[in-house]
Amino acid sequence: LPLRFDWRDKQVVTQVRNQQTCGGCWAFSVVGVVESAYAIKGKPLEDLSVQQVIDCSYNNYGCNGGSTLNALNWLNKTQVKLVRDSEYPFKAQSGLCHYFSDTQSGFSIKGYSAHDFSDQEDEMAKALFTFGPLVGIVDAVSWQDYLGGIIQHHCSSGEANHAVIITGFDKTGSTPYWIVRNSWGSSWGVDGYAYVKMGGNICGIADFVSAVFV
Amino acid sequence: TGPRSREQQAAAFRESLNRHRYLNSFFPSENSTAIYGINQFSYLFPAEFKATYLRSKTSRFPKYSAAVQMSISNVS
Repeated sequence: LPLRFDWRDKQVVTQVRNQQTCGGCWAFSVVGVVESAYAIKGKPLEDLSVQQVIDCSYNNYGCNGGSTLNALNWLNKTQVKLVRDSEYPFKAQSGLCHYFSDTQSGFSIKGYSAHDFSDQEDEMAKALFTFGPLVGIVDAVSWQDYLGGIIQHHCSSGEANHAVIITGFDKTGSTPYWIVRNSWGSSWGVDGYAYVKMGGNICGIADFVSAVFV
Repeated sequence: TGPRSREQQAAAFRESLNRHRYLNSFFPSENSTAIYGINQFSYLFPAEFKATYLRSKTSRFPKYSAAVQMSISNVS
């Protein structure tokens, strides 16, 4: 594994998005890793519809919250094809599901994996390197005030409450850290990203990790 | 949810400033450690912030075992 690796450097990570006051982080994170998975396979990098997941993933609660695992399971079981964001744009509130004909182009998944990597963050780094950006669920209570730097204190692994995308890691400095994409806009944190110390399962970053296969 | 009075916003902002001082006070000499301060969420109380932005639910994930290939569901 390289000491530093970030899928953004491969141009396979879309721009940071803003969930606004919709509790849809779970949808943003799942759609984001699907976008990257297709780009890694050589498809054009493009925004896919988060609103489609919010409205149609019937085993979740739209803007009132949801589970990344339920969303991945729904995508995998139904083989729903995610359409482009331009065809089903985000509107920051839950709505009725729009259905598309089978001829509609879209992006489905072949499968996914979900694991607890706590105490095995090196294995998690290998998984990221192998499969692409990962979905993670962290305890982000202290992220309300985060401005930058490496989160290494005041962030327990107690109660996971926010879904994010892990796009890379950097072990070149004295404190190794994960590179974590958030969905609170690019003005939050470091251009919309947070840095979380690797090792010690800070914020619970390794507890609930998923990868998608396309 | 609903209009928030200026007093509420001011109270939340004051609480945020105090929290920033607390969070930044622990490891001032630790280089590269996180910095906390005023941002778009500073006018929210922690409970309001959590109720709006921290809505992801979890269930137990199987412990990863390096010995066993990643269990990939439905992939040929």
